[in-house]
Amino acid sequence: MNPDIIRERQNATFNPEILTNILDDSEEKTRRRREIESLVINDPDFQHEDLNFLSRSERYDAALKKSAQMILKIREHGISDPDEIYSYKRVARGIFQDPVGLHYVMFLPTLKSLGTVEQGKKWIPLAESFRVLGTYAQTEMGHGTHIRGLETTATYHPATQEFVLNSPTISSIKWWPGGLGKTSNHAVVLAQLYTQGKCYGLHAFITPIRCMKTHMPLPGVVVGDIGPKFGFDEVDNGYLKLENVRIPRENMLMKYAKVELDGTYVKPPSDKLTYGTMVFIRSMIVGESAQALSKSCTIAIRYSSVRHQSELRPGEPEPQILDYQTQQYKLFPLLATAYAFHFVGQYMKTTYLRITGDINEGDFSGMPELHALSAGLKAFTTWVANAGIEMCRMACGGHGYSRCSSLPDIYVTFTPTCTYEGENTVMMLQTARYLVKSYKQAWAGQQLNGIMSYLNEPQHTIQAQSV
Amino acid sequence: SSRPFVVNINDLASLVEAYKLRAAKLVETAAKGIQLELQHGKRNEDAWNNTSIDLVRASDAHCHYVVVKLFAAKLSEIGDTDVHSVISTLALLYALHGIAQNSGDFLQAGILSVPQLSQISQRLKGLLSEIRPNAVALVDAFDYRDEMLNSVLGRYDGNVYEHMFEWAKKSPLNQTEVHESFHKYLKPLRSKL
Repeated sequence: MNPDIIRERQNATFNPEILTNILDDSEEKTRRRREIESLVINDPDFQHEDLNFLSRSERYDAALKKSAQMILKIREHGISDPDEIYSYKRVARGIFQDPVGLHYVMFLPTLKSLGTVEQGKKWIPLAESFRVLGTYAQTEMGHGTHIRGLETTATYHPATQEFVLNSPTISSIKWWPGGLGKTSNHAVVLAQLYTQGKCYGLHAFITPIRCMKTHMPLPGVVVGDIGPKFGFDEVDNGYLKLENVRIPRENMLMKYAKVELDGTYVKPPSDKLTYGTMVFIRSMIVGESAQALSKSCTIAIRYSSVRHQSELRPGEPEPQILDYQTQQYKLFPLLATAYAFHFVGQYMKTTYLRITGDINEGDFSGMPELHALSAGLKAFTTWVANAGIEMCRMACGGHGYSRCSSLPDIYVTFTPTCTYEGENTVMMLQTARYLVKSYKQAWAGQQLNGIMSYLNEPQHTIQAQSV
Repeated sequence: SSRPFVVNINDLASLVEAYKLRAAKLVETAAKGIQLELQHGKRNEDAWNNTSIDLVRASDAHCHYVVVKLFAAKLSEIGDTDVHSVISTLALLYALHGIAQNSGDFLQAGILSVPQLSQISQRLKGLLSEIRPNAVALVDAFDYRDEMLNSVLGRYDGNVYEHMFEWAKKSPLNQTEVHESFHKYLKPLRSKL
């Protein structure tokens, strides 16, 4: 053990173990999380070549092998609690991104949140047994955050009781979904629904894309990998071009909106429901911001405590760089931010579960606030964390630039959060729409509840304190 | 109008109030900006677009207020006095650093005075020194195993240099002492020059 870091731990004025329990929500959860992490760390099957030394194809291969092992071992160990599954995957993945990730983070949750009971009975067992391996195809080459602009069409034909899915233009080709290029054999495709000659906006369709036996692309399906990116090397982000692909009427997810046999359209109770999955993801991204920032702070602060450099006082030995005020000013506010975001992530998770519970009871009143808050906090926390990771890298000097520091990997893996699941500026404007609406309501004398109630308070006459 | 509000920069609750006022002010500014555009005969969409910079700032301030508010609220759940003390210091640092980074908003809204900002700058430096002895323990509390962090610089044992050298030696480029390209390109080049 490096003597500097031993001394650092001796100087602490508190017991880190107690704080770890607070971060985990309880001592028991800490114990269980560590137990699960040890399952992975002590499992020889999860040992592999350092990803940094592999080609892209080798990384994809190693990642898929690890994904398959993770799925089997989670079952072997009988791990079923979502938090515990998350802990297992978090340490199993390490710096990997999971090519099958969208299957459980988007495909399955969408089946459950937008599918009818019958659809759930059919598709969820297929998806949970990985016979159906799915992704979530929403973003197109020419359309991302502004999802009302998506061009892919799904036209209902009552004579055959089928939908015909089509990519009408080059800009409508589905582009970016993780696991789409080579891994998935199905996708939930978001498309503009046309029935009886009228467009009813975006709806979700379960679309087979590869043969479940040969894994070859199905007729009318043009699918593949979009090529190397800034990071996520081991994920086959893909493209999907649909050339008049026919799917049965039952493949439209109809828990809320419906198309009757004759093509009659039945409206959903709230147009925000298609947002459900996105709100879930955005709420989770807040936690990801905390995680990326806390990892970066861990690396930069530990390194800064063992790195000696330059001369603070003539004649004295080189000090630890953590003794320089400028180094502290770079890192400690970020450390505080990592804790702040961790607590906000915990809040978002409980709030999401509460409000989606209300929605399942038919109470949609909390949806608009959750939608606005998750959008704003996703943007706010990812912008800050993104800049913070870069600050931590630079605070480690040249060695921060080496892949051995892990900071480049953390950065290239985290930075897409600022543009995916809603580009941040657009997210902030979505939140602003809700803020201005709330402001007008408050101005009209309506009492606001929840976090927005501060807009009801009379503007304090503020007397800045004389020092 | 209610009683004058005075920011106490050493009191987290008071700082949460300051963030709330900043957010309310920026929301009001954005809403009135749209109103003004409409009064000048702009269509709704153009009024919205012409105010979008203010709208983004208002949302940013709203989110910042939410984060500070939740951070402050979390403190009440921490029972251990030593942990409570160090996390309170972090929360104060987070709130004051945010004000220092966005001082224009707080000045423009009349929430803080210039002398107070100087005070905040001094207080921030003091907080850095207070946190210094606990910095490594605070990151240890995140409890990332080395296998998860996957970082030679961030190793729990701090033995960076030895492991950086070992890591580099495993690089594929070092599998042979002389890389094949030497014989393919450098050697022929020499014979031609």
